[in-house]
Amino acid sequence: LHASSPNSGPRQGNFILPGATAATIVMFGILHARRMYQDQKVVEMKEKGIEPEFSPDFKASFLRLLPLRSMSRLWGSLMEVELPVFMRPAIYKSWARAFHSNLQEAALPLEEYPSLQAFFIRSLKEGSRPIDADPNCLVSPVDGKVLRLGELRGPGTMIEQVKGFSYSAASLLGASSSLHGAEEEDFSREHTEQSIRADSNVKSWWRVSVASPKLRDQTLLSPKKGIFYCVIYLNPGDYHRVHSPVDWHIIKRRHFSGHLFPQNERAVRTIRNLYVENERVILEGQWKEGFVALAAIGATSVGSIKLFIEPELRTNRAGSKILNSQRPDERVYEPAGTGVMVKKGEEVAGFRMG
Amino acid sequence: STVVMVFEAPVSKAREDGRSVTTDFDFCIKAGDRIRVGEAIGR
Repeated sequence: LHASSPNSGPRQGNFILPGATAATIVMFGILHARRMYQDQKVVEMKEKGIEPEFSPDFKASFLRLLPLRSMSRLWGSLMEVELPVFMRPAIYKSWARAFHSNLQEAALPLEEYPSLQAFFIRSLKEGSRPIDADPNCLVSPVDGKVLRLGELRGPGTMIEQVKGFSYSAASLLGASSSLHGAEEEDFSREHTEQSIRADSNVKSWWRVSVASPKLRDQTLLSPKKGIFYCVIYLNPGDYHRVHSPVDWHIIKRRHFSGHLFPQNERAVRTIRNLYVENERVILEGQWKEGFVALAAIGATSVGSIKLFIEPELRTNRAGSKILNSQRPDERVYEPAGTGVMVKKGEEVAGFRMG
Repeated sequence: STVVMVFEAPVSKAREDGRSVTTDFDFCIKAGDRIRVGEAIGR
Protein backbone atom coordinates (compact mmCIF):
# COMPACT_ATOMS: atom_id res chain seq x y z
CA LEU A 1 0.00 0.00 0.00
CA HIS A 2 3.01 2.28 0.20
CA ALA A 3 4.07 4.31 -2.79
CA SER A 4 7.63 3.39 -3.67
CA SER A 5 10.20 5.48 -5.41
CA PRO A 6 12.76 3.68 -7.55
CA ASN A 7 15.58 5.64 -5.98
CA SER A 8 14.74 6.06 -2.35
CA GLY A 9 12.55 2.97 -1.67
CA PRO A 10 9.31 3.09 0.36
CA ARG A 11 8.80 6.19 2.44
CA GLN A 12 6.63 6.17 5.51
CA GLY A 13 3.40 8.19 5.26
CA ASN A 14 3.20 8.19 1.48
CA PHE A 15 0.10 6.02 0.79
CA ILE A 16 -1.53 5.23 -2.53
CA LEU A 17 -4.80 4.43 -0.73
CA PRO A 18 -6.15 6.22 2.33
CA GLY A 19 -5.98 4.09 5.48
CA ALA A 20 -9.75 3.64 5.83
CA THR A 21 -10.10 2.41 2.24
CA ALA A 22 -7.24 -0.03 2.68
CA ALA A 23 -8.75 -1.30 5.93
CA THR A 24 -12.14 -1.77 4.21
CA ILE A 25 -10.55 -3.71 1.35
CA VAL A 26 -8.66 -5.91 3.80
CA MET A 27 -11.85 -6.50 5.80
CA PHE A 28 -13.80 -7.48 2.67
CA GLY A 29 -10.94 -9.76 1.71
CA ILE A 30 -11.08 -11.49 5.06
CA LEU A 31 -14.88 -11.83 4.89
CA HIS A 32 -14.65 -13.24 1.38
CA ALA A 33 -11.97 -15.72 2.42
CA ARG A 34 -14.12 -16.78 5.38
CA ARG A 35 -17.11 -17.23 3.11
CA MET A 36 -15.08 -19.32 0.67
CA TYR A 37 -13.85 -21.43 3.57
CA GLN A 38 -17.41 -21.97 4.85
CA ASP A 39 -18.70 -22.83 1.36
CA GLN A 40 -15.86 -25.31 0.97
CA LYS A 41 -16.84 -26.89 4.28
CA VAL A 42 -20.43 -27.26 3.03
CA VAL A 43 -19.18 -28.93 -0.17
CA GLU A 44 -17.05 -31.34 1.87
CA MET A 45 -19.98 -32.12 4.17
CA LYS A 46 -22.19 -32.83 1.16
CA GLU A 47 -19.55 -35.16 -0.26
CA LYS A 48 -19.67 -37.07 3.03
CA GLY A 49 -23.47 -37.26 2.77
CA ILE A 50 -24.11 -34.74 5.55
CA GLU A 51 -26.80 -32.27 4.58
CA PRO A 52 -26.14 -28.65 5.59
CA GLU A 53 -28.56 -27.25 8.13
CA PHE A 54 -30.39 -23.94 8.30
CA SER A 55 -28.19 -21.37 10.01
CA PRO A 56 -29.38 -17.76 10.01
CA ASP A 57 -26.51 -15.27 10.07
CA PHE A 58 -25.93 -11.58 10.51
CA LYS A 59 -25.54 -10.95 6.79
CA ALA A 60 -28.95 -12.47 6.08
CA SER A 61 -30.53 -10.06 8.60
CA PHE A 62 -28.58 -7.17 7.08
CA LEU A 63 -30.06 -7.97 3.63
CA ARG A 64 -33.52 -7.03 4.95
CA LEU A 65 -32.29 -3.47 5.43
CA LEU A 66 -31.11 -3.08 1.84
CA PRO A 67 -33.41 -1.69 -0.89
CA LEU A 68 -33.09 -4.92 -2.87
CA ARG A 69 -36.06 -4.19 -5.15
CA SER A 70 -34.62 -0.81 -6.18
CA MET A 71 -31.21 -2.41 -6.65
CA SER A 72 -32.82 -5.10 -8.78
CA ARG A 73 -34.55 -2.55 -11.01
CA LEU A 74 -31.35 -0.54 -11.36
CA TRP A 75 -29.54 -3.74 -12.36
CA GLY A 76 -32.29 -4.45 -14.91
CA SER A 77 -31.97 -0.94 -16.40
CA LEU A 78 -28.21 -1.38 -16.77
CA MET A 79 -28.71 -4.73 -18.45
CA GLU A 80 -31.06 -3.13 -20.99
CA VAL A 81 -28.43 -0.72 -22.24
CA GLU A 82 -27.82 -1.39 -25.93
CA LEU A 83 -24.32 -2.66 -26.59
CA PRO A 84 -22.20 -1.80 -29.65
CA VAL A 85 -22.49 -4.63 -32.18
CA PHE A 86 -18.74 -5.32 -32.27
CA MET A 87 -18.65 -5.84 -28.48
CA ARG A 88 -21.65 -8.15 -28.22
CA PRO A 89 -20.03 -11.54 -29.01
CA ALA A 90 -17.17 -10.90 -26.57
CA ILE A 91 -19.49 -9.83 -23.75
CA TYR A 92 -21.95 -12.70 -24.24
CA LYS A 93 -19.13 -15.22 -24.52
CA SER A 94 -17.69 -13.93 -21.23
CA TRP A 95 -21.11 -14.27 -19.62
CA ALA A 96 -21.45 -17.79 -21.00
CA ARG A 97 -17.99 -18.72 -19.72
CA ALA A 98 -18.72 -17.33 -16.27
CA PHE A 99 -22.11 -19.00 -15.89
CA HIS A 100 -21.67 -22.11 -18.07
CA SER A 101 -24.25 -21.25 -20.74
CA ASN A 102 -24.36 -23.17 -24.00
CA LEU A 103 -24.11 -20.61 -26.79
CA GLN A 104 -24.66 -23.25 -29.49
CA GLU A 105 -28.32 -23.40 -28.44
CA ALA A 106 -29.08 -19.68 -28.85
CA ALA A 107 -31.72 -19.12 -31.51
CA LEU A 108 -30.00 -16.04 -33.02
CA PRO A 109 -26.41 -15.08 -33.85
CA LEU A 110 -24.85 -13.28 -30.86
CA GLU A 111 -24.65 -9.94 -32.72
CA GLU A 112 -28.44 -9.84 -32.88
CA TYR A 113 -29.01 -9.59 -29.12
CA PRO A 114 -28.93 -5.85 -28.48
CA SER A 115 -28.40 -6.06 -24.72
CA LEU A 116 -27.47 -8.50 -21.97
CA GLN A 117 -31.15 -8.50 -21.03
CA ALA A 118 -32.15 -9.67 -24.51
CA PHE A 119 -29.40 -12.28 -24.41
CA PHE A 120 -30.46 -13.45 -20.95
CA ILE A 121 -34.06 -14.12 -22.00
CA ARG A 122 -33.02 -15.63 -25.35
CA SER A 123 -35.07 -18.38 -26.90
CA LEU A 124 -33.44 -21.60 -28.07
CA LYS A 125 -33.02 -23.20 -31.47
CA GLU A 126 -35.88 -25.39 -32.59
CA GLY A 127 -35.45 -28.91 -31.20
CA SER A 128 -33.01 -27.94 -28.43
CA ARG A 129 -35.41 -29.14 -25.77
CA PRO A 130 -37.30 -32.25 -26.95
CA ILE A 131 -40.42 -32.76 -24.85
CA ASP A 132 -40.99 -36.26 -23.44
CA ALA A 133 -44.03 -37.53 -25.32
CA ASP A 134 -45.22 -40.01 -22.68
CA PRO A 135 -48.78 -38.85 -21.88
CA ASN A 136 -48.37 -40.12 -18.32
CA CYS A 137 -45.34 -38.06 -17.41
CA LEU A 138 -44.78 -34.58 -16.10
CA VAL A 139 -41.82 -32.79 -17.63
CA SER A 140 -39.50 -30.22 -16.16
CA PRO A 141 -40.77 -26.68 -16.74
CA VAL A 142 -37.25 -25.18 -16.58
CA ASP A 143 -33.55 -25.87 -16.93
CA GLY A 144 -32.00 -26.05 -13.48
CA LYS A 145 -30.93 -28.01 -10.46
CA VAL A 146 -33.44 -30.08 -8.49
CA LEU A 147 -33.30 -28.91 -4.89
CA ARG A 148 -36.18 -30.74 -3.28
CA LEU A 149 -38.96 -33.13 -4.24
CA GLY A 150 -41.41 -35.35 -2.48
CA GLU A 151 -44.97 -35.89 -1.40
CA LEU A 152 -47.08 -33.73 0.90
CA ARG A 153 -48.87 -36.06 3.28
CA GLY A 154 -51.94 -34.58 4.92
CA PRO A 155 -53.16 -30.99 5.09
CA GLY A 156 -50.59 -28.46 6.23
CA THR A 157 -47.57 -30.61 5.44
CA MET A 158 -44.42 -28.59 5.05
CA ILE A 159 -41.90 -28.36 2.22
CA GLU A 160 -38.31 -28.36 3.47
CA GLN A 161 -36.36 -25.25 2.44
CA VAL A 162 -33.23 -26.73 3.98
CA LYS A 163 -32.67 -29.21 6.79
CA GLY A 164 -34.01 -27.52 9.91
CA PHE A 165 -36.36 -25.07 8.24
CA SER A 166 -39.60 -25.69 6.31
CA TYR A 167 -42.51 -23.70 4.89
CA SER A 168 -46.06 -24.70 4.11
CA ALA A 169 -47.29 -25.14 0.55
CA ALA A 170 -50.25 -22.93 1.49
CA SER A 171 -47.98 -20.01 2.42
CA LEU A 172 -46.17 -20.38 -0.89
CA LEU A 173 -49.25 -20.69 -3.12
CA GLY A 174 -51.63 -18.50 -1.14
CA ALA A 175 -54.34 -19.12 1.41
CA SER A 176 -57.05 -19.16 -1.27
CA SER A 177 -55.30 -21.84 -3.31
CA SER A 178 -57.36 -24.81 -4.51
CA LEU A 179 -54.57 -26.92 -3.04
CA HIS A 180 -56.37 -26.93 0.31
CA GLY A 181 -59.44 -28.50 -1.25
CA ALA A 182 -57.32 -31.10 -3.02
CA GLU A 183 -55.27 -31.81 0.13
CA GLU A 184 -58.28 -32.17 2.38
CA GLU A 185 -60.15 -34.30 -0.15
CA ASP A 186 -57.19 -36.65 -0.54
CA PHE A 187 -56.57 -36.76 3.19
CA SER A 188 -60.19 -37.45 4.10
CA ARG A 189 -60.45 -40.05 1.32
CA GLU A 190 -57.36 -41.77 2.64
CA HIS A 191 -58.78 -41.79 6.16
CA THR A 192 -62.15 -43.07 4.99
CA GLU A 193 -60.42 -45.89 3.17
CA GLN A 194 -58.18 -46.68 6.13
CA SER A 195 -61.09 -46.85 8.53
CA ILE A 196 -63.07 -49.07 6.17
CA ARG A 197 -60.05 -51.30 5.62
CA ALA A 198 -59.41 -51.54 9.35
CA ASP A 199 -63.05 -52.27 9.95
CA SER A 200 -63.12 -54.98 7.31
CA ASN A 201 -59.93 -56.57 8.62
CA VAL A 202 -61.25 -56.80 12.15
CA LYS A 203 -64.82 -57.81 11.36
CA SER A 204 -65.75 -59.03 7.91
CA TRP A 205 -65.23 -58.12 4.30
CA TRP A 206 -68.91 -57.54 3.61
CA ARG A 207 -68.97 -54.48 5.83
CA VAL A 208 -67.23 -52.75 2.96
CA SER A 209 -69.79 -53.91 0.46
CA VAL A 210 -72.70 -52.80 2.67
CA ALA A 211 -71.16 -49.43 3.40
CA SER A 212 -73.26 -46.57 2.12
CA PRO A 213 -73.14 -46.30 -1.69
CA LYS A 214 -71.48 -42.92 -1.37
CA LEU A 215 -68.61 -44.27 0.74
CA ARG A 216 -68.25 -47.41 -1.33
CA ASP A 217 -68.09 -45.47 -4.56
CA GLN A 218 -65.60 -43.05 -3.09
CA THR A 219 -63.43 -45.88 -1.83
CA LEU A 220 -63.52 -48.31 -4.69
CA LEU A 221 -64.08 -46.22 -7.74
CA SER A 222 -62.27 -42.95 -7.29
CA PRO A 223 -58.54 -43.12 -7.90
CA LYS A 224 -56.42 -42.27 -4.88
CA LYS A 225 -54.39 -39.12 -5.24
CA GLY A 226 -51.37 -37.68 -3.56
CA ILE A 227 -49.91 -34.17 -3.61
CA PHE A 228 -46.33 -33.94 -4.85
CA TYR A 229 -43.84 -31.09 -5.16
CA CYS A 230 -40.58 -30.34 -6.91
CA VAL A 231 -38.30 -27.33 -6.33
CA ILE A 232 -35.89 -26.37 -9.15
CA TYR A 233 -33.21 -23.67 -8.92
CA LEU A 234 -32.08 -21.80 -12.06
CA ASN A 235 -28.46 -20.68 -12.25
CA PRO A 236 -27.78 -17.27 -13.85
CA GLY A 237 -26.45 -19.02 -16.95
CA ASP A 238 -29.48 -21.29 -17.41
CA TYR A 239 -32.17 -20.88 -20.03
CA HIS A 240 -34.70 -18.70 -18.20
CA ARG A 241 -38.04 -19.46 -19.84
CA VAL A 242 -40.73 -21.53 -18.12
CA HIS A 243 -42.61 -24.20 -20.05
CA SER A 244 -45.74 -26.13 -19.29
CA PRO A 245 -45.08 -29.43 -17.43
CA VAL A 246 -48.29 -31.10 -18.68
CA ASP A 247 -51.38 -30.44 -20.75
CA TRP A 248 -53.44 -28.35 -18.35
CA HIS A 249 -55.95 -25.57 -17.90
CA ILE A 250 -54.54 -22.51 -16.16
CA ILE A 251 -57.47 -21.22 -14.17
CA LYS A 252 -55.91 -18.61 -11.86
CA ARG A 253 -52.91 -16.39 -11.54
CA ARG A 254 -51.75 -15.01 -8.20
CA HIS A 255 -49.03 -12.34 -7.86
CA PHE A 256 -47.32 -11.81 -4.53
CA SER A 257 -45.33 -8.60 -4.43
CA GLY A 258 -42.58 -9.33 -1.93
CA HIS A 259 -38.90 -9.01 -1.17
CA LEU A 260 -36.25 -9.92 -3.69
CA PHE A 261 -33.66 -11.79 -1.68
CA PRO A 262 -30.98 -13.68 -3.56
CA GLN A 263 -31.77 -17.36 -4.07
CA ASN A 264 -28.39 -19.00 -4.25
CA GLU A 265 -27.50 -22.03 -2.17
CA ARG A 266 -26.13 -19.90 0.64
CA ALA A 267 -29.29 -17.76 0.78
CA VAL A 268 -31.45 -20.88 0.96
CA ARG A 269 -29.38 -21.95 3.97
CA THR A 270 -29.43 -18.63 5.81
CA ILE A 271 -32.61 -16.67 4.96
CA ARG A 272 -35.79 -17.71 6.72
CA ASN A 273 -38.93 -18.03 4.56
CA LEU A 274 -36.97 -17.21 1.43
CA TYR A 275 -39.53 -18.54 -1.06
CA VAL A 276 -42.53 -17.31 0.87
CA GLU A 277 -41.26 -13.75 1.24
CA ASN A 278 -39.90 -13.22 -2.26
CA GLU A 279 -41.91 -11.76 -5.12
CA ARG A 280 -43.57 -14.56 -7.07
CA VAL A 281 -46.24 -15.44 -9.57
CA ILE A 282 -48.36 -18.56 -9.12
CA LEU A 283 -50.20 -20.21 -11.99
CA GLU A 284 -52.81 -22.62 -10.77
CA GLY A 285 -55.07 -25.00 -12.64
CA GLN A 286 -56.08 -28.54 -13.42
CA TRP A 287 -54.54 -31.39 -15.38
CA LYS A 288 -56.04 -34.81 -16.02
CA GLU A 289 -55.03 -36.03 -12.55
CA GLY A 290 -56.19 -32.99 -10.63
CA PHE A 291 -54.60 -29.90 -9.13
CA VAL A 292 -51.39 -28.40 -10.50
CA ALA A 293 -49.58 -25.16 -9.66
CA LEU A 294 -46.38 -23.53 -10.86
CA ALA A 295 -44.69 -20.91 -8.68
CA ALA A 296 -42.07 -18.71 -10.38
CA ILE A 297 -40.06 -16.97 -7.65
CA GLY A 298 -37.93 -13.91 -8.38
CA ALA A 299 -34.52 -13.05 -6.97
CA THR A 300 -32.44 -9.85 -6.67
CA SER A 301 -30.77 -10.12 -10.06
CA VAL A 302 -33.68 -11.86 -11.78
CA GLY A 303 -36.59 -9.98 -10.26
CA SER A 304 -39.20 -9.78 -12.99
CA ILE A 305 -41.54 -12.49 -14.18
CA LYS A 306 -43.24 -12.23 -17.53
CA LEU A 307 -46.32 -14.29 -18.39
CA PHE A 308 -46.87 -15.18 -22.03
CA ILE A 309 -50.57 -15.73 -21.40
CA GLU A 310 -50.90 -12.33 -19.70
CA PRO A 311 -48.29 -9.98 -21.21
CA GLU A 312 -49.74 -6.95 -19.40
CA LEU A 313 -48.74 -8.32 -15.97
CA ARG A 314 -45.88 -6.27 -14.50
CA THR A 315 -43.82 -7.51 -11.58
CA ASN A 316 -41.03 -5.82 -9.57
CA ARG A 317 -42.60 -2.42 -10.14
CA ALA A 318 -41.38 0.76 -8.51
CA GLY A 319 -43.68 2.00 -5.79
CA SER A 320 -45.60 -1.24 -5.38
CA LYS A 321 -45.98 -2.09 -1.73
CA ILE A 322 -44.71 -5.33 -0.31
CA LEU A 323 -48.05 -6.95 0.24
CA ASN A 324 -48.91 -9.36 2.97
CA SER A 325 -48.54 -12.87 1.60
CA GLN A 326 -52.19 -13.52 2.41
CA ARG A 327 -53.38 -10.77 0.04
CA PRO A 328 -51.96 -11.33 -3.41
CA ASP A 329 -53.21 -9.77 -6.60
CA GLU A 330 -55.34 -12.50 -8.15
CA ARG A 331 -56.82 -12.97 -11.59
CA VAL A 332 -59.19 -15.69 -12.76
CA TYR A 333 -58.75 -16.46 -16.45
CA GLU A 334 -61.74 -16.63 -18.77
CA PRO A 335 -63.85 -18.66 -19.20
CA ALA A 336 -64.18 -19.07 -15.43
CA GLY A 337 -63.65 -22.67 -14.35
CA THR A 338 -61.92 -23.64 -17.59
CA GLY A 339 -59.28 -20.96 -18.02
CA VAL A 340 -56.52 -21.09 -20.61
CA MET A 341 -55.61 -24.46 -22.12
CA VAL A 342 -51.84 -24.96 -22.38
CA LYS A 343 -50.07 -27.91 -23.97
CA LYS A 344 -47.12 -29.75 -22.45
CA GLY A 345 -43.88 -28.00 -23.39
CA GLU A 346 -45.53 -24.71 -24.39
CA GLU A 347 -43.90 -21.53 -23.07
CA VAL A 348 -45.89 -20.00 -20.23
CA ALA A 349 -43.53 -17.55 -18.54
CA GLY A 350 -40.04 -16.13 -18.45
CA PHE A 351 -37.69 -14.50 -15.96
CA ARG A 352 -36.08 -11.15 -16.70
CA MET A 353 -33.17 -9.42 -15.08
CA GLY A 354 -34.20 -6.56 -12.82
CA SER B 1 -34.62 -17.67 -9.47
CA THR B 2 -36.58 -20.75 -8.51
CA VAL B 3 -39.60 -22.64 -9.77
CA VAL B 4 -41.75 -24.79 -7.50
CA MET B 5 -44.27 -27.27 -8.93
CA VAL B 6 -47.06 -28.65 -6.77
CA PHE B 7 -49.38 -31.22 -8.32
CA GLU B 8 -51.78 -34.03 -7.70
CA ALA B 9 -50.98 -37.49 -9.02
CA PRO B 10 -52.30 -41.01 -8.46
CA VAL B 11 -51.31 -42.96 -5.36
CA SER B 12 -52.08 -46.66 -5.60
CA LYS B 13 -51.65 -47.80 -2.05
CA ALA B 14 -51.73 -45.61 1.00
CA ARG B 15 -50.21 -46.52 4.35
CA GLU B 16 -51.64 -50.01 4.73
CA ASP B 17 -49.15 -50.89 7.41
CA GLY B 18 -49.12 -47.42 8.89
CA ARG B 19 -45.62 -46.72 7.63
CA SER B 20 -44.82 -47.44 4.03
CA VAL B 21 -46.44 -45.68 1.11
CA THR B 22 -46.33 -47.08 -2.40
CA THR B 23 -47.20 -44.60 -5.10
CA ASP B 24 -48.37 -44.97 -8.63
CA PHE B 25 -46.60 -41.75 -9.42
CA ASP B 26 -42.84 -42.04 -9.28
CA PHE B 27 -40.25 -39.31 -9.60
CA CYS B 28 -37.52 -40.26 -12.05
CA ILE B 29 -35.15 -37.58 -10.75
CA LYS B 30 -33.54 -36.96 -7.37
CA ALA B 31 -32.40 -33.93 -5.42
CA GLY B 32 -29.14 -32.56 -6.79
CA ASP B 33 -29.82 -33.64 -10.40
CA ARG B 34 -29.46 -31.17 -13.26
CA ILE B 35 -32.57 -31.17 -15.41
CA ARG B 36 -33.65 -29.49 -18.62
CA VAL B 37 -36.98 -28.36 -20.03
CA GLY B 38 -38.97 -31.27 -21.45
CA GLU B 39 -37.19 -34.04 -19.55
CA ALA B 40 -39.51 -36.21 -17.46
CA ILE B 41 -39.52 -35.51 -13.74
CA GLY B 42 -41.91 -38.36 -12.97
CA ARG B 43 -44.36 -40.83 -14.46
